[in-house]
Amino acid sequence: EVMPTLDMALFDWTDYEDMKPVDT
Amino acid sequence: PDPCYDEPGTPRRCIPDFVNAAFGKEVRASSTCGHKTPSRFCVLSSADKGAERTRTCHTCDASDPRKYHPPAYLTDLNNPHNLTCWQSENFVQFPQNVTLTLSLGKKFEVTYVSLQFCSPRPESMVIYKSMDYGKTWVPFQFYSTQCRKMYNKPNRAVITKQNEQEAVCTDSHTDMHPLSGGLIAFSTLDGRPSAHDFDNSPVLQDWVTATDIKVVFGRLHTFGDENEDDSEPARDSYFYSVSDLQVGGRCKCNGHASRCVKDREGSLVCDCKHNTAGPECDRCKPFHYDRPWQRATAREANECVACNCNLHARRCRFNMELYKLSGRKSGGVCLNCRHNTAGRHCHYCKEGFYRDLSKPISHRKACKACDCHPVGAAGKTCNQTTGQCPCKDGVAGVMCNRCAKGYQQSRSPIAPCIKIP
Repeated sequence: EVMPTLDMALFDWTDYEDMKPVDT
Repeated sequence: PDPCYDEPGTPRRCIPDFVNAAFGKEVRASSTCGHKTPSRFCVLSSADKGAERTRTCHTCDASDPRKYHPPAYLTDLNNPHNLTCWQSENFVQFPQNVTLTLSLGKKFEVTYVSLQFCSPRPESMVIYKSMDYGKTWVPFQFYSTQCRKMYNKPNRAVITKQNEQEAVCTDSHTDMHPLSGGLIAFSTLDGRPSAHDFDNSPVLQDWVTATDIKVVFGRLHTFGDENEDDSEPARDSYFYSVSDLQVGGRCKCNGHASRCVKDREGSLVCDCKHNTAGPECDRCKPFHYDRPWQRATAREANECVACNCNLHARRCRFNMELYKLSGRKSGGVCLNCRHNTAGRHCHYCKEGFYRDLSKPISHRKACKACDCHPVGAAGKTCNQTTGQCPCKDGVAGVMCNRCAKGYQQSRSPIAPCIKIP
């Protein structure tokens, strides 16, 4: 059973702006 | 076949031919008869020692090829049936001296220096050598009937291991007779205790090495009539004259070349083999620094060895510590490993890359960049051999780009996967 890859759009980047990858 | 390699191509010691290194070379003389204006000189001859001497006089004239005695005659083809003699001006007597200087053009290992005289041999003379193209001079051998008085040296001193690199003074070859045709031959290794083991004697290897030879005639032999009244004819009979100056030896190439050649600038250099370089093959050629340079010996060629950089570096340097630690096998350290490799042999991938085991280490693309997920991975450096990135809790996959079984994605980039309730 292969798990889906992480969906970058689902993450909440509030308070983590500095961690947000440039191309997200 | 190349003398520096045996049949299967294994390197072996090789040395250039033994030659007369003076032949055809220019000799600078501090005095030559007839050089400025024609001059008279007289030749003394006698049937043998003690017989009455006869004196015949001639003219020395630089403008007349039949009467000139240039320094070039010292190193031209020596024809015993038609001797050509260089000749100094008359009566250049102690404390004045006459000097002959010969540049060999490169370092030679000198076996002998010989002079064949057309005049009586000098009462005193010195042979010097230079190892730095004439900057400094070292005595090679002294000749005098009065070594102590003339050169403050003992006559025929015993040579020991402690002083084998010192010149000796000897009264041999200083007899005034024969009045013509006398020979002085100096053998550089004669009487030197380590001569039989020359290969293992850096001291003697250094001793016989020369770039230039200088002969200084310090005192003329005379019959004692030079100070009598009307001494002019007598003084016109005293001069130095040599037909042949030879310097026997081999081009110095430290066992790494079988010949010397002219380079682009016309300088004489060794045709270096065994991955060596330099005019005397006295260093390793670029990128061949895996072990220190050494002179070749009869038993061991000591060729230079290329550094092993797996085709990822063009430069390397030698490290003595590593060489010793390796049991004197390998000491090369590669510089500026490319293609994302690292290590002294560029044999593993640098941080942030991992081995693509489907390609050999020497392949340009042997190292692939880690591809760690920006959120799922706890870092960007992956395992060198598997490429596995370090995953955060609950995250799985080589690139840490999915949640593990029993987990689901959250909204937090800090804990991207949380357990399913």
